[in-house]
Order: sequence, then structure tokens, then C-alpha cells
Amino acid sequence: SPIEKLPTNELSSIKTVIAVMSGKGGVGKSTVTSLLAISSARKGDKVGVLDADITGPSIPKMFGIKDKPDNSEFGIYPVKTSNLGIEIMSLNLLLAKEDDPVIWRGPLIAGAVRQFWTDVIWGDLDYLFIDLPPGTGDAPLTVLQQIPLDGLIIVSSPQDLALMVVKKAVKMAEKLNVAILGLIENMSYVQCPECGKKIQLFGKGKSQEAAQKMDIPFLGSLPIDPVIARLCDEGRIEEYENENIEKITS
Amino acid sequence: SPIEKLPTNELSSIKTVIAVMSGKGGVGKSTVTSLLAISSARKGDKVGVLDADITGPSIPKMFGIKDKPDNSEFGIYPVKTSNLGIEIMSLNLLLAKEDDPVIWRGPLIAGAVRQFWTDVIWGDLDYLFIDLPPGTGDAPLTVLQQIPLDGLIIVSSPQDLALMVVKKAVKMAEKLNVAILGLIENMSYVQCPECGKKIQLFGKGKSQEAAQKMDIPFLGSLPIDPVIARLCDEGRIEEYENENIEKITS
Ligand SMILES: Nc1ncnc2c1ncn2[C@@H]1O[C@H](COP(=O)(O)OP(=O)(O)O)[C@@H](O)[C@H]1O
Ligand SMILES: Nc1ncnc2c1ncn2[C@@H]1O[C@H](COP(=O)(O)OP(=O)(O)O)[C@@H](O)[C@H]1O
Ligand SMILES: [Zn+2]
Repeated sequence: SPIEKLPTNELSSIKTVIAVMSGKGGVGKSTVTSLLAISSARKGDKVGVLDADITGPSIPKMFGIKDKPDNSEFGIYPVKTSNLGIEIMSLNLLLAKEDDPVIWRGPLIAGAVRQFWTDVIWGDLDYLFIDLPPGTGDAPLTVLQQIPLDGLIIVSSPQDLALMVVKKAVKMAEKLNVAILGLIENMSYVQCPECGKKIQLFGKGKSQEAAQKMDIPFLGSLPIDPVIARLCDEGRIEEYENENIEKITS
Repeated sequence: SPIEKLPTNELSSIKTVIAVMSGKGGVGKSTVTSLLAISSARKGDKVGVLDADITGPSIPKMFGIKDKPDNSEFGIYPVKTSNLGIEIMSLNLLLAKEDDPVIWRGPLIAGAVRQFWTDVIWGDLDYLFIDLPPGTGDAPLTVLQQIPLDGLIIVSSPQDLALMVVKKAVKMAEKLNVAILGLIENMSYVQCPECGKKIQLFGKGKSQEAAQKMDIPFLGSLPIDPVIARLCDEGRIEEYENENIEKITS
């Protein structure tokens, strides 16, 4: 029997909800989620990001958020990013220090994810992007079962190893009847700053072929760009401009 | 009050248990765990690897394991790798297909981790390496609380973002009184195959400085080597030779 979807906060009105998933850690889910949100916001959309990686949240650091969330009797307000006004909610915003651990078992993790949907006052949004943690455990399961998603974007690196774990995520989404919008390959190659050679660190991209076999659209690929890693560390991901991401989002 | 440590299977006799952790996904925990196990096995040690990443297991693929585990009334037997005879146990060995998802919540995940310790017949081992999943949730918590560890090795990439999440893992280990053997920085740079330039994809390594601030030993660093990624995909990680890992393990 289908599980009841959770209602949003009465002061939230969200047009489209897209979750970003991979199953495998470190392939760039948070980075791709951030770049998709930035691209939408630049087009004038009202955008939010829900960081569902409860024990390993990295979204607030990428955007350089220092403020703590406000709250009222109606719920918790997300924090706006400085440049584009993207609304962000993450467990890291609720901790005293960003490197404090959240040592929680499944029920608490699932509870936090639910509250980010029901108790956060997202306001009027055109898009809410949900960044999922690695694996197919409590947080991904709660999001895919209990939040009314319009679709799922899958992120992989070019490696067979990553694609094997990514297939688990795709099978999970299919089992839970969540529509898959497509697959983005990240970290396809890096260009040598000295001689311009394209170095395929993780082998020749097999994601396009894998997407076809899994019968999901291939949305495009992103190279490794050291500027991304630097801007993430400096909390300035909103300053990243690149035609690759625009190609994917159009 | 300290939680009771679980007993091993009566047919297991393990001298040293080391867990490999990072908090952040994709920094190379599984790769470093595999390389440490290979280095020990080459020296003549009897070695095992327990893959505690229940929903995103990648160890069996790295070693190219095709066999399924045997079992008897005394427990489950791990599967030996073809070259060095390293004993491996992973949830992926118990699935019909390696890309089938394990859609479990916390209690089942914790239960599987416990069984890999109490029900697997590891036999006589000099070292058992435990590969932890990302985050500080059920699997890491069960391992750090209930398995008698001799120490923990922390893996990070050079980025601030990764180090922020790694600090969460270090604080978790300290809170649970687990000894930290040291920090390994992975993916420090990649060397251009064309012109030899060292490209620091994730910025200048800050792990050594971070290790000093966290008062844990810095064990060394590993560059990104496309050969590693290829051997992982081909299930031939046991063939990797590199003096960097020998320097770290001595
Ligand atoms: N295309 C890219 N170019 C350069 N660095 C990247 C790219 N994608 C991700 N990264 C970096 O790699 C690390 C892992 O990415 P992240 O988005 O945190 O992965 P995940 O969310 O899948 O764990 C981050 O620190 C990020 O800065
Ligand atoms: N030093 C390295 N050089 C090249 N590839 C690496 C290196 N370390 C890890 N990798 C690759 O990066 C991917 C992520 O590594 P993995 O060990 O699975 O990370 P984690 O266990 O932290 O998620 C793997 O597919 C692996 O092949
Ligand atoms: Zn070059």
C-alpha cells in the first residue's frame, strides 16, 4: 500500500520538487545540486535547497552561510544565500559548530528529514532541490517514500564502480515509483592547465551507455574543474559560471 | 555506561582490528582500506576486510570477487581473494546481483554489521580492516560502540570541505573513546601523463596542518593515480604496486 505523502508547512507553496541522488558518495551530488539551484535562481526562479544529508551536510559551507535560522510559532525559516537569495535548510545550520558530529541512528535521521519538509517555512518556491546522502538507507528512503517528488536526478562519476552503486539508486527509485529525470556524469575529465591535455582520471565515460541501458535520459556531463573545489572551500559556489551546467539545465 | 563489546564467532581469532573512516563519501576509504589490506597480506600477514558499508558496498568489486559465501551451522565463511587470499565479507556477496539495492533502515543496517562480527567465521587473522560508510549514523556507531577496535584510520581529501566533515568523524571517535592511529590524505594531486605537471585538483593539501590541529598523527598522502581507478573497475586492485602505500604502512 502506498505510504501517505507528508503535507508541507501551511506557509510553504512549492511548485516543483527535485531530489538529487547517486547512492555513491563523493561523485558530486552536493555540487550538482548547488549548480542546478544557482542556474535556476539566475533565470529568476525562486529556489530552495533542502540538505537531507543529516550526518554529513556540506551545502551551507559551499554557499558560505554563517547565519543561523530564525523560527516562529509557525516553523523554522531557511537561511538565504548572499548573492542569489537561494533558501537553504541543513542540519549544519542548527549546530553550534560546523564540524560537530551528528551521531544519530535511523529514526532520528528520518525525523529530521521529515521536519525539514513539514516544519520549514519555505514560502513560495518555483523549485526545491533535495540533496540526498549516499546509500539507500533512512534519509533517501524517507524522501522517496514520504515527500511528493516531481522527479529525481541521478549523479555518477564515469567509473564502473560508481555506476554499479548508482544502479542501486535507480532500482530503488523504480521500486518506489519515483520518476527519473535523467543522469548527469560528473568528473568526466580534467584539463591540464599546463599543456591542455584532457586526462580521464576515472576512465572513458560509460555513463551515457549506462543511462541508455537503464532506459533513463542522459542529461550531460561536467569536467573536474579545480575552480569548483576552490569556490566550495571558500563558500563562494554562487560565483561559478560555466556553460556546461547551462547546457544541462536547459 | 560503556556499551558491552560483542564477542566474535567462537571460530574467529583476530589479533588486531582497525576501522577506516572519514565521514565524507568518495574520499577513498574503500580504496585505502583495500591498499592497507593488500600491503599487510604481501608481508605475510593473515588479513580480512569487513565491508560495513551495508547499502553502498564496493569492496567485492574492487577485488573482483565472483563467489558467494559458504555457511555451516557455525556461521558464514568469508570469501578469499584470488591473489593474496584476503578474507572478505560484504553485503554485496549476499545479493543475487551486485547492483541490487539494499533498502534498509537503521535497525537492519546495524543488525547486519553486528552479524558480520559475530556470525562470520574469520578464522585466525593478524589484521581485520573494517571499511566504514560515510556519515556518523547507524553503521559507524555500531562499529565504534560494539566492536572492540584497536584503532581507527581517518581518510580525507585535501579540501577544507572534506576536512570539515572528517573532523566530525574524529570528534565522534574521541567521544566514543576509540584510539585514532592517524590521518591519510588521499587524492593529493594528479600528474599529467603528457607534461608531468602536478595538478592539485582540490587545492594545496591542508591535511597535515589539520592533523596537527586535531592532535592526530599524519600518516602520509596518496596521489590520484588513474591506474587505481582502472584496477578497481577491473576487479584487480590486488595488482596495484606503489611505494606511497608502503611508506604509510611501515
Ligand atoms: N566537477 C567538479 N570539479 C571539481 N571539483 C568537484 C566537482 N564535483 C565535485 N567536486 C568536489 O568534490 C568533492 C565531492 O563533491 P560533493 O558534491 O561533496 O559530492 P557528494 O555530495 O556526492 O558526496 C567536493 O568537495 C567538491 O568540491
Ligand atoms: N588515489 C586514488 N587514485 C585514483 N582513484 C582513486 C584514488 N582513491 C580513490 N579512487 C577512486 O575514487 C572512487 C572513490 O573511492 P572510494 O574508495 O570508493 O571512496 P569512499 O570509500 O570514500 O567512498 C573509487 O572509484 C576509486 O577507484
Ligand atoms: Zn600537461
